[in-house]
Amino acid sequence: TVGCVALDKAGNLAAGTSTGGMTNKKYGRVGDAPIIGAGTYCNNQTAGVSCTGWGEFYIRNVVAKTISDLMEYKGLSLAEASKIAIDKVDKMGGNGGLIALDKQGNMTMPFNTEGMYRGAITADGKIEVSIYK
Amino acid sequence: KKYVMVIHGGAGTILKKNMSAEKEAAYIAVLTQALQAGYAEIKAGKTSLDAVEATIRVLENDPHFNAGKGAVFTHDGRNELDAAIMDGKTLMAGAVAGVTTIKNPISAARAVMEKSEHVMLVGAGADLFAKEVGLEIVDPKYFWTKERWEGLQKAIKEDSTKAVLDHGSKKSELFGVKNLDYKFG
Repeated sequence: TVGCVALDKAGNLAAGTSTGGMTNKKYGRVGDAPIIGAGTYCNNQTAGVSCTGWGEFYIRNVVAKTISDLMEYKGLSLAEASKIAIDKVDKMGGNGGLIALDKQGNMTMPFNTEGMYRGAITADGKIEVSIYK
Repeated sequence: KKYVMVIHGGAGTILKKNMSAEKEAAYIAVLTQALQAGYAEIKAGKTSLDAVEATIRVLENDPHFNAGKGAVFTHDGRNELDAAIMDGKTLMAGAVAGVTTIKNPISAARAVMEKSEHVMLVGAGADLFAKEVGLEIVDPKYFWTKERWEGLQKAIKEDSTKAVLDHGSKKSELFGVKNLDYKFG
């Protein structure tokens, strides 16, 4: 799975996710990536989110929208809301990670696996890329 | 620091001891290229939607990642692709699922958002829609890669009934999903 969240010069956020799913899957199984609110969500008032991981858990926890809701209704920061959401996935037995970016340019990339291919770029063009924990 | 873009290329059992220097360099190169592609859009004054689409297209076109060209195989030996995109300004959203002929599913998701009255299209209908709006259509063979095909054969050999997560762990097995302790994308 791959994903991206971007913030443009006008201050607008967008989020996207794309995936090939699970090896050896049957019956037209679909994971969280294309489910708005589960694997992908974006709201200028809160954050853009793209998830990767065991889709069934992200669907049942409506992870991406939950992060936005925690920020909107409880006033949590992006990092706090994202940690709560990923911890809940972990507690239920799921795994994976997510990337999120808010309108102020704060970002977070939590995951509970050994690694996650990830990267970010600052407003002045500085690139950070990481793979391992 | 003020960030303007973040990306991921999947999470999972990714350990340095299992990664060759060449492969690690290749992953870093593509992730960097993807960030540069999106950043160029932002710098040119284009929208965050343009940046997201440009970035994800780079990752979809690279076989290292489980999306687009690098998609894993279903039990039946097909590549079924899913994608979604959402605009934070308008809360408009678009998604496609189970598509098999669209070279860049993220562009199809955006087309669903902008050129249809729907949010999600699936399967053959979504493939047809993408064709009708002028997106690049490819033979499903385009998505075939040796590594993914061998991954499917290995998964079937070990247990044909279980799907394999990119993100497996011992805990995953308790829930009936096979963990092969390596990553497919």
